[in-house]
Amino acid sequence: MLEGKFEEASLLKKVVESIKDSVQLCNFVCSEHGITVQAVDDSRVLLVSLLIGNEVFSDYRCDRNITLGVDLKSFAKIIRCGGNDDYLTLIAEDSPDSVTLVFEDKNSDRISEYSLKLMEIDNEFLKIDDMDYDSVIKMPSIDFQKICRDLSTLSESLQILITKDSIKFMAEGETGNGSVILKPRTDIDKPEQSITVKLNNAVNSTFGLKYIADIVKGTSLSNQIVIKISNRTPALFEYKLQSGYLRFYLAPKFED
Amino acid sequence: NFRQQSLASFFSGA
Repeated sequence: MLEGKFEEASLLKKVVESIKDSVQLCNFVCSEHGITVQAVDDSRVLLVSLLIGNEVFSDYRCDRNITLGVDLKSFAKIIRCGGNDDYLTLIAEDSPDSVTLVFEDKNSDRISEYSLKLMEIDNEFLKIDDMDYDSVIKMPSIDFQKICRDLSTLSESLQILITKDSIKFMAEGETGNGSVILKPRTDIDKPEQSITVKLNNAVNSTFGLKYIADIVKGTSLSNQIVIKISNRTPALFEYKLQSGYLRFYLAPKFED
Repeated sequence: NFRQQSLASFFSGA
């Protein structure tokens, strides 16, 4: 049996809102370690990998592995019914055909209970090996979101160039071009404002902004985004949770 | 001109 209680419903709300436009049907795999999701978008370009570690929950028990096949659009509708500050408990039997969500208002005795029918979702789990990336950058997630949104007004593609002392985001379009250059900086008072670059090799990679627009929906999950890039391989965009992460693997674009 | 790659070229099973 699964019983996982979030101190605040807002965390799961944010997670679902962050991924529901990238993937619709996915298995939430619950184990003693927490909840994982892995799913690839329909165009096979973007992969979502989520770990909500058991330490995120104020109470968590899961005696044996339980898979919850969820339609995220329906899940999002139900989860919006709860208040952000409510306790949220997920409950499922061992071989469930539904999952129960219990919202508890902390300021009153109101308890709201919803159940979502589960689906049989057949998706293959990919083993993604840890790899050495040419460059790892860490920057404020909100800045990355703004840069991508600004540059998406010009182009469908975002070029990212990384050297040891700068990160350059570029977009070239029919109506004009744009670029934003960032320099590494350490902010001691506000570490979440820091920008760091670890470089093994200079990077010049291009990505579809339509996918990045979905990735940056994770912005509210973490003050910082970690971007790991190697030339000509999928990049990893990561929002760290208090325990766990939301990762997106995005295949690059190559020049013809 | 850029061409979008698929994850399948990089991850088996994708």
